[in-house]
Amino acid sequence: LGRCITVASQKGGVGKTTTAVNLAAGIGLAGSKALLLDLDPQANATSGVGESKYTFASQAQRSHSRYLERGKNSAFLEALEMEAGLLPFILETEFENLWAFPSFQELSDLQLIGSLQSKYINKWKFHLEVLRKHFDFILMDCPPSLGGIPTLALSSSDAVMIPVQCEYYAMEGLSQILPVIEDLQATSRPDLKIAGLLLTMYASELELANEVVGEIQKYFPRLVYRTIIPRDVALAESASHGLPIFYYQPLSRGAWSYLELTREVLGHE
Amino acid sequence: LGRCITVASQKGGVGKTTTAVNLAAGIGLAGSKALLLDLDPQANATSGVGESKYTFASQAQRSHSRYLERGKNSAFLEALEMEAGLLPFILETEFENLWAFPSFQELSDLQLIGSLQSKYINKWKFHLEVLRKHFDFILMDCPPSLGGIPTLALSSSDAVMIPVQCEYYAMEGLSQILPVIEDLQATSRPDLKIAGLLLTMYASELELANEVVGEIQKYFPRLVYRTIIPRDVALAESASHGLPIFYYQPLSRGAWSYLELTREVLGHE
Ligand SMILES: Nc1ncnc2c1ncn2[C@@H]1O[C@H](COP(=O)(O)OP(=O)(O)OP(=O)(O)O)[C@@H](O)[C@H]1O
Ligand SMILES: Nc1ncnc2c1ncn2[C@@H]1O[C@H](COP(=O)(O)OP(=O)(O)OP(=O)(O)O)[C@@H](O)[C@H]1O
Ligand SMILES: [Mg+2]
Ligand SMILES: [Mg+2]
Repeated sequence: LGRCITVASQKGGVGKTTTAVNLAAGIGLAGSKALLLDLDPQANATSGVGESKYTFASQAQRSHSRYLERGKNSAFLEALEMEAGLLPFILETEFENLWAFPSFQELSDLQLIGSLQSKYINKWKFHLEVLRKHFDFILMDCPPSLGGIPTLALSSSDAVMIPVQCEYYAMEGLSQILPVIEDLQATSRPDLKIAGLLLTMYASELELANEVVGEIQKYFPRLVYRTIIPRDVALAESASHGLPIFYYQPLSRGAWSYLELTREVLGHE
Repeated sequence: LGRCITVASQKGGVGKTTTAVNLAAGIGLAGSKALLLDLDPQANATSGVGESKYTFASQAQRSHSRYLERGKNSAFLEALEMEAGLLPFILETEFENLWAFPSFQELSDLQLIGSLQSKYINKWKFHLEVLRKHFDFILMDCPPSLGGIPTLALSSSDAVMIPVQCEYYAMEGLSQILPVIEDLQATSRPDLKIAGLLLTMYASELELANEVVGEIQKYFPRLVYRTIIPRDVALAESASHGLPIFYYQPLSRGAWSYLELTREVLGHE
């Protein structure tokens, strides 16, 4: 059965999407079947692998589903009601062993209705279990929040990976997300693990970055990944080309660090 | 009557908080009475001026308000019902002409209930009008989203300032926020202006940054600010000291660029 990790942080711009895209691509290159599931209405992970956002409404129109009677907003929830679930909406990307479930228009509507009613959470979990039979690894990208969508993603994940940009506000943000995860572990998800804290955008010449790395390694020695992602413009450039870093500049420091992370996550020590 | 600008973008980490804090401080130094209003549950703008987040619940306990019968979550909404509104919760900071309305715990609850019911939006607008009589300039910081809280902020602002980090995903994000603003202008807020697009974290040696600047200046010549904020670690460091940049490294490039922005926003050409 495939593993499922959510990449989450309410702090914006810490490298959630960059990590989800490049780790999924790295896992694919290592020979495992990877699915990148984009739950962010911004659809950055979707464009990061060269795909585009679509609407369930247009997809459902093609299959003449009964959603049409119930109005546009419920197209996604309608899809959850169907037997085939999320599978029909998954695309094969041009990258080795990498599939993608693109972000979709209706996702911004979900945000408005806050956390999903329990009827759908159970359907969501059911369909995620189906996906685990088809993929070795599922990585979910989330919007920068602790609201409805990240809660949905965490409801069906084995673990959560928290990118921590090597700056002050991102470090401060840990004091918000960690209690939320503890709450989930104490209530609905006792088996939810913290996969790890991933230090990102590390610029070794900056004192601030070294201070943050020192603090995180001191206070969270067992949670922090050994791999530290350096600040490398190649990672930002690859996003603008719709390519994971390995297919844009495989010899860059950014590519090297995400390869290291892939090995650490897959457990090759 | 004071001007009210919301700093918004659903893209995370583009410099919303850094801009709200430093522009508010710059306006204060220029002699106008400025209020920094932190509507982000992350409370970064609050800590960026050395203050801390609090809960309405504890504040209301001190004044034994009747909210205690209705349960914790409604403490903020309760405050909106009171005659004095938001004024009692405003603090004078140690910085010249700069006041702050700190972020508060209950804000994360608001996010869960999506956009505020119209009963409270009208009370919110009423209390904002009161604040305009006390301050020359009100700057509102928002979480990275287009949901309930930014909508609340935009409902009572004269204009919206959109920071655009000089990278691909942030530029892509304009295609999401601009239609949302156009919708608001076509419906509830015909007088809502776009104060401007502010290019941030510009690293002149990077080709990607120069490409983004070129695109934004080409496609939005009348919206983009002349001032471009450079990437300057002093800005990130000042946040960790709870100081606006002028009180941390007044001679830095970051300070200089926010002074330039202050002059441009105040209309001194
Ligand atoms: N290690 C890195 N070095 C340089 N640039 C990076 C790095 N990681 C990410 N970036 C760039 O920084 C910006 C923010 O990263 P990204 O969009 O992945 O963060 P995010 O947490 O997904 O943001 P959001 O909160 O908006 O979802 C992007 O423009 C990305 O290309
Ligand atoms: N011009 C700049 N140069 C260098 N660092 C900057 C600059 N502007 C902001 N930063 C730093 O970049 C990070 C992101 O900025 P900031 O937190 O202001 O963005 P934001 O849009 O408010 O993020 P969020 O979406 O989480 O609210 C912070 O660590 C901040 O200190
Ligand atoms: Mg993202
Ligand atoms: Mg912010």
